[in-house]
Amino acid sequence: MTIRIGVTNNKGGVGKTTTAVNLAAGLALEGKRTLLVDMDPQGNASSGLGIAKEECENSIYEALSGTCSPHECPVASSVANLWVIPADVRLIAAERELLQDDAKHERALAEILSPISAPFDFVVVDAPPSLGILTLNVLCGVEQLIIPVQSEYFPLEGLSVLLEAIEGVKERVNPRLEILGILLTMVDGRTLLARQVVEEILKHFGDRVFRTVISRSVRLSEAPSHGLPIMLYDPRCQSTQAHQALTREVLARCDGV
Amino acid sequence: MTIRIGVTNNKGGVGKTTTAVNLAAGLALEGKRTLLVDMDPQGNASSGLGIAKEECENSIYEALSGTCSPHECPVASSVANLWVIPADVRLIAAERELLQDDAKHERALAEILSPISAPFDFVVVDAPPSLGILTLNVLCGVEQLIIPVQSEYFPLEGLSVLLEAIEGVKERVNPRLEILGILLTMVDGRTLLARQVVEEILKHFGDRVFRTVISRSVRLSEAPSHGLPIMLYDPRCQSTQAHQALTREVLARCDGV
Ligand SMILES: Nc1ncnc2c1ncn2[C@@H]1O[C@H](COP(=O)(O)OP(=O)(O)OP(=O)(O)O)[C@@H](O)[C@H]1O
Ligand SMILES: Nc1ncnc2c1ncn2[C@@H]1O[C@H](COP(=O)(O)OP(=O)(O)OP(=O)(O)O)[C@@H](O)[C@H]1O
Ligand SMILES: [Mg+2]
Ligand SMILES: [Mg+2]
Repeated sequence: MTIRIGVTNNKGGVGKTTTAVNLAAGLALEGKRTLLVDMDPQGNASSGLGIAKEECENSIYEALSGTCSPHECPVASSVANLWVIPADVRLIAAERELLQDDAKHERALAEILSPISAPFDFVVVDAPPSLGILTLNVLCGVEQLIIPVQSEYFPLEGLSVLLEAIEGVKERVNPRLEILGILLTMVDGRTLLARQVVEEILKHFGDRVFRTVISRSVRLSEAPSHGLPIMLYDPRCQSTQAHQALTREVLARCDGV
Repeated sequence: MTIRIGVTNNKGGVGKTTTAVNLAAGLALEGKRTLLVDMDPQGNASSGLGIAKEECENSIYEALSGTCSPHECPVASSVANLWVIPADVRLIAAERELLQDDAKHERALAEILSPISAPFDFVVVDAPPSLGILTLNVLCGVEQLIIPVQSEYFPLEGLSVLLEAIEGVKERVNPRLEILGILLTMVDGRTLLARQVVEEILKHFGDRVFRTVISRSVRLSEAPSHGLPIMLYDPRCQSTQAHQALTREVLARCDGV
């Protein structure tokens, strides 16, 4: 039974892509057959794994608009057991097309993923920074959600709107949707603000917060420019250990699913 | 003649809101009558100035959807000479409504700003992290653009798509649209990656890059939780000086406009 995980937060720059890429690579390196789906027109998850998205004949856009079969989209990455469905700016056109197509609308991604999920143990989907139609498709197309939260004020402020939107989708369209966990990212333990935000999040969300915390680290922001996940870019650094710990925690939480 | 400036970048978390809020406050403190327009459903520019957006009767959504006159939207902020048109999650509905209204479409914001700009020296608009219909409205509603770029890989990678989109709007709809400047944000001079990105940006964009550089600083990320621009939160800190320098540079560049 394939487990489908969406990585989402409408706040920009909180570490969605960094989490999606390194978790997908972590699962693949643990021997799980994994598909990473890029649903962000910026295509950062694709380029973060060194995929030249302009050279790919079929991106997620072609599958969403029906001009190719979903089976033709996955491309192999440089990591064993990890495949990617890339995205690029073509995906912006899908926003308009999906909004005007009342039949497909929010379930377009779910309809793409169901025929192609079987060979994979995990499907990880990177969402864009918004609550628009592309993110709605992610919320309708997966059963588990990881919400990265940067330990700062604006990301904390916006969390209640995101949680309401998730509840709305769960009631209306996708009753199996659950929050697998809230992930604290870019944490700089030396700052008072980070400690205050972490305290606030643990108070409100308790066990739903992953024990693994991702600290701020330059190595993590360097890895994408080499097209590599952190485990292959710098196998011994602290960020690699943190993402391996996150991978194990995700596997443990999914065992219970 | 009112100068209208949009702060935009489809990459998330690069400092759009931080720049829009502190530039608007900087202009106001220099004695310029300034209107800050929040065009992001997250409403961070509104809350960053302590505006309780749920209590505002009219946000930018009501003006865009025509349920109130634009004159009824601006609210005074805690900074003299600075008014704000707030935004909140209601703005998400505008995305669908504008896409389905072929007449208004991309010029809805321009039609709101023209009748209300006269009393202001500057209008500063904070855009959301996307290239969708709300950002399209910002590009059609202003004449000058500031593009904050975080000194990291993903923000650098996405810049060419943004510049193409801006060129497209300039040719098709808004011939007066110009890039006032590219602003380097969250620069941590100690890291090699930041130095490499800064070098790359200066090589490609030369004079279009503001001389003022905004360094990474915790004080800047603390200010929004107090609802204050950095000049009022910590008047003597380095970030205050940097944003005052940015304000002076913007004024000098606008003199030539
Ligand atoms: N723990 C970390 N330490 C340092 N830098 C980080 C960390 N996590 C992510 N980054 C960097 O911060 C920036 C934002 O991260 P990322 O792009 O993953 O966020 P995002 O939420 O996917 O952004 P968007 O909203 O644009 O999709 C990137 O340049 C990334 O390399
Ligand atoms: N120079 C800086 N130093 C440290 N933190 C900063 C700096 N500039 C912005 N921040 C913080 O980084 C986060 C992202 O900044 P901000 O919200 O302004 O970006 P944005 O581009 O508006 O994001 P979005 O794409 O979600 O609209 C915020 O928590 C902000 O307080
Ligand atoms: Mg991303
Ligand atoms: Mg913002």
